[in-house]
Amino acid sequence: GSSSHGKSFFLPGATVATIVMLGALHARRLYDDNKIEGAREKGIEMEFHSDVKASFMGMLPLRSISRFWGFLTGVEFPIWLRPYVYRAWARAFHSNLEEAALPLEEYVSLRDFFVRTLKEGSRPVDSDPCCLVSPVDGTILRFGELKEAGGMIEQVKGFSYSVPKLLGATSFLSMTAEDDTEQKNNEKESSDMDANKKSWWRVSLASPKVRDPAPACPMKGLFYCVIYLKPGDYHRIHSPVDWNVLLRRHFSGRLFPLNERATRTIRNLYVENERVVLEGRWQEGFMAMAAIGATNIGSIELFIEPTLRTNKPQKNILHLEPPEERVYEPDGTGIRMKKGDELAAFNMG
Amino acid sequence: STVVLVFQAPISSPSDFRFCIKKGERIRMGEALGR
Repeated sequence: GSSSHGKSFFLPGATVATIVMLGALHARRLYDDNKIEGAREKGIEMEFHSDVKASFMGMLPLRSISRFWGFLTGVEFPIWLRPYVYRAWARAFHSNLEEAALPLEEYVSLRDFFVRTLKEGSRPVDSDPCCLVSPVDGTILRFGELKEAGGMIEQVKGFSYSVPKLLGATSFLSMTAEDDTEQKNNEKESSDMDANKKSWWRVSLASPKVRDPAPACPMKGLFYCVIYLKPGDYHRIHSPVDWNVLLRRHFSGRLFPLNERATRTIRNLYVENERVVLEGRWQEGFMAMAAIGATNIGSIELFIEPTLRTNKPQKNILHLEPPEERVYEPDGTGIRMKKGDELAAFNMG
Repeated sequence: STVVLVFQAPISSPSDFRFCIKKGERIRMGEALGR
């Protein structure tokens, strides 16, 4: 429409072209997503493909965007509007409103609603003393045993990330001789004798199997499990076992999105993003949990350390900074958590 | 957001650790990941 007569609607050619282009891009993305979903249902593994969009994401001020999102979602709604907004959110992201602990009118903002608690009995905790339970509601992305030297977890087919980088390198004692069992036993023995030093939880990732010095004790392996939380999921983190939390590490990092597409296109997503790592000991040995933030859910609140603040404005180059640590174990016991206890929550922004 | 668990567990029978989950499966807080 390059001309108009009377009341006819006028759109410049460039605007039409832009709308058509955006529509085509969106249609292409929907087509790709459908194709990926179909392939996943057939059991075909997705491969890593870095793209222009991923490079562009690296240039965006995602932490500032995240904090602005947090500010927006923290705006208080009038009481009459609250049920409409939260029902719309629940419809869009498949949340179950029946489980919310409070009436919808009592959540003052979307941020408040997002981190809601659940009604008593909504999440029964498996009482088998030999089981390890899920700390969150979510989707299982990966799980298995860390067998390879260096302790790598596959982000997606063709690309892996390092567990020492994810949790903090000081947790692990790298060993060069994979079959040096005696050395491992000595290390374990000496560390058991000196529980007040951090060394007891050091685990070899060069060969992540540790035999307890006592002959009756079984060989131990290192296992991992990666769980992704969608926006509509319950966003509180609970204790997976009875354990003693001995240390907290806060990595101030980027805030890339963590959705399925991002895992296929952004390298080192999990080791570059802002995260809080808790380390400790359970009945079988070492236990660590990393809560990783994303653009929309950028901050992590720890109930065992309410003063911790994450996703703060910072001027330095974030990913080069060492993590900030706090040891909870001055007397060698740390903070005792029971299976199912609330540990932390992901907050918007 | 994502949570990653890393833990030690027995790998020799009879007390070896086994996951009881599947990749892509939905899980809720409190349900068993492994025994």
